[in-house]
Formats: sequence, structure tokens, C-alpha cells
Amino acid sequence: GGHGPRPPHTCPQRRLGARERRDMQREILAVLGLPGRPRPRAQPAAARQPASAPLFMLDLYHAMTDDDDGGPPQAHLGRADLVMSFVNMVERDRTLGYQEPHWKEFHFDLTQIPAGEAVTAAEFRIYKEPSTHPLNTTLHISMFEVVQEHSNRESDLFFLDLQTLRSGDEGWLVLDITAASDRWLLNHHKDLGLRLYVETADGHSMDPGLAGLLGRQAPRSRQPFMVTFFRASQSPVRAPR
Amino acid sequence: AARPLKRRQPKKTNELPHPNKLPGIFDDGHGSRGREVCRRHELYVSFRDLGWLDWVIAPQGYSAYYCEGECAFPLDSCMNATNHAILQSLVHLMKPDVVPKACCAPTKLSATSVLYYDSSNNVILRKHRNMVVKACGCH
Repeated sequence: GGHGPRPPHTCPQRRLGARERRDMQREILAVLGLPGRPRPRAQPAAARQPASAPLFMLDLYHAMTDDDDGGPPQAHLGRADLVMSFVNMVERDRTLGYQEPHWKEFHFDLTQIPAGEAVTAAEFRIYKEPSTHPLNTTLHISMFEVVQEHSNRESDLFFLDLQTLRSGDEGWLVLDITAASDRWLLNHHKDLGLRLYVETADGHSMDPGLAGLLGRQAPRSRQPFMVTFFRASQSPVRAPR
Repeated sequence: AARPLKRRQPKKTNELPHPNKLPGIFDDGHGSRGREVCRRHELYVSFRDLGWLDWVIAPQGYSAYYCEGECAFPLDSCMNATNHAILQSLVHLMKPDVVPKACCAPTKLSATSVLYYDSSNNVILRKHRNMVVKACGCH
């Protein structure tokens, strides 16, 4: 979609030369705060069905442009001037056998996070299908950041958020992971590891898959992802021409 | 300008108007030489024409607008003139070769949002401030 209709041509246009066009593109990219033109990898044909993160971001874009026209403000959106979505790169499970506690771990590549931006909010979004194991019970879903991994003992974890819902609930579950941002801004080079636990009301650990939480194997429109809201902590310095 | 005006027959020559003449008082909204007064004009920036639709998801382009037109005395209310611009316009009438007219420039700008893929195929939504002219005025 565009911001309003394109106006009709009312005067003769001059075609740009290749060099002029490159110079103009470079100037516009500088205004947009980009060092160069992004070159996203072409998606294979099988992967061209809409994915969860781009669909969510498109909704956010429409909310932001509606907000510019005086519409209702969205949570986190008003204060943010940059929103990034991250698709989880690696997913690990400890759900084999009856070994408890069960958990699901998600890893994200944070190398693209821009410098000089402050995180105002961060969310992990995971889709939950209705579950019948066990039927109609309360589930506690907790999220932790993996702070340090050890070869001989359990990883060090930092608690981020807890949500309580019913096993029959369906929809996107949003977990607040803003508290992890201080550490990841200091360690851009490190992957962010998030670990998710599910417990029943009587305190038993449960396989997140059995609870209906979908991972990387889900249809593309229901795969988990992370969204981070940034606000520029200072005005960007324009590069000298 | 405080001297009493004398009624004189207009000369039948091709002389340019006296610099102290107050142009525009009886004009129909146009500047002294028929130019339009300072106002906002259409300017569309097309990401499609830039060949960027492989990484820009939305919008395909946006109306940025630009300001153009004459800031000639008298600067009426629609020209959003600053006090400084009014005084500069008056001094320009006295010394047109020394002091230029006030400039037609944006007085109010708004943001625009762009949704795009980065090189890692992450989707990014960025709000860029001061990208769209909302109003023009004489500065």
C-alpha cells in the first residue's frame, strides 16, 4: 500500500543517468539511516507463504500509519521509532522420555541490532493451539533468559515473565522479555537464548508441545518470533557527503 | 514610506516598478511578477521507481511535498510568516540588492513509516521523523 494516491504527472520528466540514480539512492538511504541497500535473500518457492513475523509487522505498520492520521495508539508503538522482528534460528527441546522438567529453548541472532538505540519493550510471541492434555486445566507458562550455559550442570537462568491460561485457550501468547534487553545490548555478538517452561496448576512440568505451543515445525504463519521496540537515544549523525 | 503620496500619471515607459512600491497589495494572490505565493506543492517519492520493492515492503512511495512560491510584501496570514520574515521583507523593499526576500520553507513536518527487510531477512518497521511537509511558510 502507499501513503495516498500517486499524483498524476503534470510536467515532462527527465530520465536519470545511472550515476545520478546511484547518487540519489545513496542520499535517500543516508536519510533513512541505512549504510547501504539491504539485499534480502530470495525465499524458496515453498517458503513464500506468509510468515508470522512479516504478517505481524505489516499489522503494526498499518497501526502506525493509522496512528499518524489520529487513530488509536497501539501499545509500545507510540514511544518507538524502530521495531525489529527476529525469527528464531535454533530451537531445542527437552521433552524426550519422562525426564523433568520439560522445556523448549529458542535462540535469536541479535547481530543486526543497531547501535545507539534504547529498547523500550521486547516481546516473545508464540502461538497456542487448544490442548486436551490435560483437559480444561490451568497452565502456568514461564519464560527465562539463558544467561550462562555450563557443560556439567544446569544453565544459569534469569526469570522474565509468567502467563497463566487455560489448556483449551487458542491464539498468540505474548511474553514480556524486556528485562533481557540490558544484557543483550551489551552482548550483540551473543545469541539470545530464551527457555520456556509449562507447569500445570498442581506444579507438574509439562511438554510445551503437548500444551499446544507451536515451534519451528508449525505452519509459517504460526511460527514463534520476537519483536523489539527501540527508540533512538540520540539524533542520528548524518554522514558527510 | 511615511511621506504623503502624490498622485502622478503613470509613465508610458517600460521602466521596472520602483523598489519602494509595495507590490501585492492589489494583487490577486500572486506575487509581483505573477509568481504564486508561498505554498505547499505535490512531490511523490516512489520506492518503485528507485527499484527498491525487493526490500521495501510498504509503502510503495509517499507524498513528501515541497514548498515553493514568493514571499513578497504584504505577507498575508495564509503565508504563516514569522515576524522576522515580515521585517526582512520590508527591508528588502528598501534595499532589494542587499537583503533578499524571505524564503518559502517548511514550517511543519511529520513522520513517515517504512516497513522493509534487512539483509538477514528480519522485518523492520522504522518511523522517520521530519519526512513530510505538513505546512509551508515564509521564514
